[in-house]
Amino acid sequence: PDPCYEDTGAARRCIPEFINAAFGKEVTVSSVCGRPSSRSCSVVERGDERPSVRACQICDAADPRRAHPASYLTDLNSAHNLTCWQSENLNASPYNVTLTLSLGKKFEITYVSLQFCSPRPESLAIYKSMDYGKTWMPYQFYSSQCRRMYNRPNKATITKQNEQEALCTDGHTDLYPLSGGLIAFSTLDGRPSGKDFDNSPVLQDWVTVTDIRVVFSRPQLPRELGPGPGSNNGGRDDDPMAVTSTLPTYFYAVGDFQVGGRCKCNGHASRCLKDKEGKLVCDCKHNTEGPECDRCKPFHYDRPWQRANAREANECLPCNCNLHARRCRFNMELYKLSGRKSGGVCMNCRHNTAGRHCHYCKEGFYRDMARPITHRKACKACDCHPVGAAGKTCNQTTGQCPCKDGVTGVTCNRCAKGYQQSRSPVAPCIKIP
Amino acid sequence: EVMPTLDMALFDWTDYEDMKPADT
Repeated sequence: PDPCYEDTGAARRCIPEFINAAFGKEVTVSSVCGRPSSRSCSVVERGDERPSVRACQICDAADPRRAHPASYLTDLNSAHNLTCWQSENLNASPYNVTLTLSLGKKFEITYVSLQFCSPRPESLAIYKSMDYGKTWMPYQFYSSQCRRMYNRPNKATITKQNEQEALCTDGHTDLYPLSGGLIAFSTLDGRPSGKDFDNSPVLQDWVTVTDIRVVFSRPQLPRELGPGPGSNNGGRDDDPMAVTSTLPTYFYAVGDFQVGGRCKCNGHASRCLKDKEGKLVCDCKHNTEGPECDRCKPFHYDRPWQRANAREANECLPCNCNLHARRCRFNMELYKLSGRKSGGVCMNCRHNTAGRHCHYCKEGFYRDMARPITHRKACKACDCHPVGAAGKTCNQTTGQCPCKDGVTGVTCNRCAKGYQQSRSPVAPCIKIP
Repeated sequence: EVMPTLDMALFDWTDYEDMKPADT
């Protein structure tokens, strides 16, 4: 059964499944370790011990066993085989490293999460794009110094007036755990209209993204163990073999980057598919089309396009042209006048029909009542007599032509009783003396 | 009583050439 339709055939709202939209997608990173190979040391916790154990490893992009490429951000996240992307060793803090994920299509997302293999950054910003990376807007900030880093207050209150505003919080920025820490941003959490999402265009817009960008700004280490400014020699990239120091090094490492949400189809598709060019598009139903089912299909303009909701599928309806037109347009004035029921206006009515629904016969033709209006021969030519009729236009219902004085018949082709044909085409019938 | 249809051949078109149907 098609989830977009009831058993009765009536349309109903349908949505694609909830997925991790980042899974398997390429992430563009501004930094990756191992080119050339480098050595990095991290601080690890072991039970009750102070975080003094230093684990050092070589990162070598040329060696798959020692590489930490960006693809590890969005591969299968397995606890048994945790794979982490890792940045270059950073000379100091602050140091910006950027991750950019293109979803290739509009999604409605409910969370963005990052699971770290390094200590979490002390400051981090999430940005979103709704236009495939042309423009970016802030989505969420995390920092222990919100005002200083991002010029925003810590944990500002969200009201209905600022639901589309990026907030800053000092949560999720603790140094501990030193590995495995999570940063999870819920797009709707705490936003008042989240409970009435169907009726909130503001939040529908807020959760819509094509791309996500994460900027890590301040790496952190335990203060007593962190390298001082300029002392980060333990991770010099130029000659890893010459390094003997086990000083911890600043770097960012992430094991899992998730973006949870649904392919955006405005309630008119239950799945997204790849088109001929390999682009992800909605499998639109309800007479809609477009990458996000964001417009009505041609000839389905009887009411304006609308997003589906739990109560109404708001499917696009075909214009009523009685099978005499292939194109129509929407007229808002007519739609309002009809009580918001029908606004379609047929274009280029064929088969000698006319009217916004091609529902009557055009001038010079009359309705053949023996046939339904949908019949291609429903309108017959008036066939008014060239001499007996006073014009070429007949009554559209009866077909009666306007006859000259003394002439009769539907087409005005005979003299009336008491009249006889004359030789004058101007007065073809004259009274019998 | 059904009257006969107008006979186009009976009309004198001398002064009304512009009204004359092409097939007359």
